[in-house]
Amino acid sequence: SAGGKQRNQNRSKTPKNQEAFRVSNLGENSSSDQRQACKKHELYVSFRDLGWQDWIIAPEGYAAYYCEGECAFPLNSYMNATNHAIVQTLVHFINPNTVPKPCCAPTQLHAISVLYFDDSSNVILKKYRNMVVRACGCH
Amino acid sequence: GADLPGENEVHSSFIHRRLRSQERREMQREILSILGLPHRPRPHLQPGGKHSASAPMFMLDLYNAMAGEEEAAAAGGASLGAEGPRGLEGGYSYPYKALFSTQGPPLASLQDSAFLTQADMVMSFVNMVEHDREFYHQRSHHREFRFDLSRIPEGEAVTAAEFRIYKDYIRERFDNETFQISVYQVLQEHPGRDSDLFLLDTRTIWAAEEGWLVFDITATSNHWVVNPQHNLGLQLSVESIDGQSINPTLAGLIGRHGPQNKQPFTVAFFKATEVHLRSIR
Repeated sequence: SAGGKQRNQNRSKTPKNQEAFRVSNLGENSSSDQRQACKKHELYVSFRDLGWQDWIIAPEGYAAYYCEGECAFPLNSYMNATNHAIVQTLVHFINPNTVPKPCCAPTQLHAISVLYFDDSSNVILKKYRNMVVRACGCH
Repeated sequence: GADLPGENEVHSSFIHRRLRSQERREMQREILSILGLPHRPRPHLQPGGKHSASAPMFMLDLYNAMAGEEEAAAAGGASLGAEGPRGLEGGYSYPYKALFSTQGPPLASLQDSAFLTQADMVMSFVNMVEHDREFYHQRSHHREFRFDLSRIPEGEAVTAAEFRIYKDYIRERFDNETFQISVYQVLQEHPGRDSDLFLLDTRTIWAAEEGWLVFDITATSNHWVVNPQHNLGLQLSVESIDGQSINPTLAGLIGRHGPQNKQPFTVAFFKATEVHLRSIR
């Protein structure tokens, strides 16, 4: 545990070496903690680009985001992680072929409101829950 | 641009790929399914009607006020849990009060009612009566309206409904007079004689007043949703203080021939009664 943490700290001081290390170790199937940590990424869903501006009044689109990255040990040092995810990570170390690492997934989701016409030109304002990622974490 | 250093690194996680036609159709179908729609709506809009008609304007005001509240909640409530504060997430009450600043002051409204905090969907309905028919029968004027409430999304129940009609300022003929405006549910129609009516709501207003009149039609709307065949529309009549019937147009009530942004409409508030489950495809 301590050794892993130390390795992590050393790498963070030498970002250029880290990049070279990541590339050079890809072929060696190195530990995946070299990859980017679990975090929120940009993803914009454009209703306009879908060609729906004739019936969706608002919004033109919305920032949905997505979660991606590695859930590597120690989880609780840099991201939201459930207690179960931390335990699962430990068990993964013991038995990596059986128990996978935790997944990087949304921990907080928000709603969006959409204003649109129906076939009869009536107008609907409806709230859709869990459409926008507010925070990511390891599950 | 993912391999370029500097500024492009910020955008390296954006998805940049033009969808093929088939992919585009499939994605559209999936998003429509998430929105609870069986197909892409094809509204028949009059030229300029999208942004100038009264109902879309009303709803857009509501949307904008709601979006402002959501942004404020998101900015200030980051530690409030997965779904944020329930009162703001689930209801339309707060912005509903704010929208009257752009739609003109209401002469009456349901704005203080608790039902608004429960609504998770708001829907406006256009008047389906093609032309104003100013009926004059047995010395009685009235105007008819009809709204199709049969096509609301599944699993939604009406918690409140309002009929909204705009009253313009009338100066010449009825200065300093008051009118009583009554809205009725049509129970049964009879050829050649008056329909059977049920009084829903009344308003007493000055001739000089101007703005949106709001009538509570909640019970009637619920009845129509459950029994669409009983939806025979609404009747509106205007009387002077001494009981004399007055033509609604002369009283300043805007009808079909009035401006688009003052056309009468109905707005209903819904609450989901069941969990919507998407089918497996």
